[in-house]
Amino acid sequence: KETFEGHQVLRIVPKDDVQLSLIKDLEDMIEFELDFWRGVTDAVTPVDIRVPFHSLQTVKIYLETQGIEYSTMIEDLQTMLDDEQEEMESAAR
Amino acid sequence: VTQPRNTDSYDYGRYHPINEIYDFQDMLVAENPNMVSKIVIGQSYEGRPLNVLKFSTGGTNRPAIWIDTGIHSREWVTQASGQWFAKKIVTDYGRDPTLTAILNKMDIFLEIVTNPDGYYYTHNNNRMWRKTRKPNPGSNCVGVDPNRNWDAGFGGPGASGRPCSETYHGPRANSESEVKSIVDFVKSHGNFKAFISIHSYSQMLLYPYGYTRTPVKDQAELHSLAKKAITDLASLYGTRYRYGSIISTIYQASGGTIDWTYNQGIKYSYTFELRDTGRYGFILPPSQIIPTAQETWLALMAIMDHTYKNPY
Repeated sequence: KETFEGHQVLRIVPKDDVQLSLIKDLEDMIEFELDFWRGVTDAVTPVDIRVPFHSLQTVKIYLETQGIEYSTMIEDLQTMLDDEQEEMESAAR
Repeated sequence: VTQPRNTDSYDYGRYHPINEIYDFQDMLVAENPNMVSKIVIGQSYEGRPLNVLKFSTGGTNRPAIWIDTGIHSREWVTQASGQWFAKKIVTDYGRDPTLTAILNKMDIFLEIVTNPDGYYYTHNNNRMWRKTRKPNPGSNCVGVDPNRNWDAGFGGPGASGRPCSETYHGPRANSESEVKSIVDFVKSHGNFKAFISIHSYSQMLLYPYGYTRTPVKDQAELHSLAKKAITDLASLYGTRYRYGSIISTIYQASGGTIDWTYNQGIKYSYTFELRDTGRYGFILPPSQIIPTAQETWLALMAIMDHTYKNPY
């Protein structure tokens, strides 16, 4: 079973089209194994990206050096999935 | 685990594995032999049945409305809402005059687990899985995005040619049996008047096109109906939706479901993106399943009622 310890979901709000295209560039950096939960649409609409632990630091440095604001929507994805699984099992019981 | 004895005691407020959803469908059919039947329109790659519930009060090949959920398997609130919709239809027929009028003249088809292999995989292997589970020859990566595999702008900008991408369009249009089965069914039925494909998340109501900036010829009507639908939706819990054409509201997406259905002549073609916009994304707490289904139902009723009152 695939687990997601340390994976975070970042919520990025691009300010303008320049930042929009910088975020789009992230999509092509396949080595980061990013999972776009909410794709790039237009400036001001949030982009949510699941970032594996091994890419976190690099991606955050990339965003910060480009002056792109982001927040952490999910601190640790596996913790949420464990809660979801627990809730399913207890509801089934 | 105590199995629910009937669809009244079934727990709509939690996420269910695929076998329980199949059991639910069979229970609903057994309890409502005069209205609900199950049609298997095909098989998934791994051989699971593609079940469609048909809600009909008679007639032959009546004008029909299609609703599907779960084409992207990780969007669990959609399959969960689909179960709630199924029960709502049988509960409200004969009670709600609007739904009763619709079902006295039209049929409703509901495919709850549109990507069963992916859904099974999210429960047992990878909660984040979105695509189908068919291997891609020559690649280590499995699966095709079933919402990029339709014959509408197929392979154009707005989908990926890389099998490892989450938006991989597949080797050719309709390469996925989960898609081809719906295509064949819609073509053989030939009398669908509305087609609603339900995704999550980000709270949007979208109409064609996604693969081209050319507005659909019915843009004005689809836009005003979308506005009415999201207004009804918001009336329950204040959930705010954006609406518009796919390409102008989110991004360019080629090979999409409702672009193909619209090009088949099914005017009222819509895609929903249900909750959430908060902090949960696809991991929406089960406590939000029923409120999400309830509010979405108001929008679905607006679209179904408009379809019924505007025959074409």
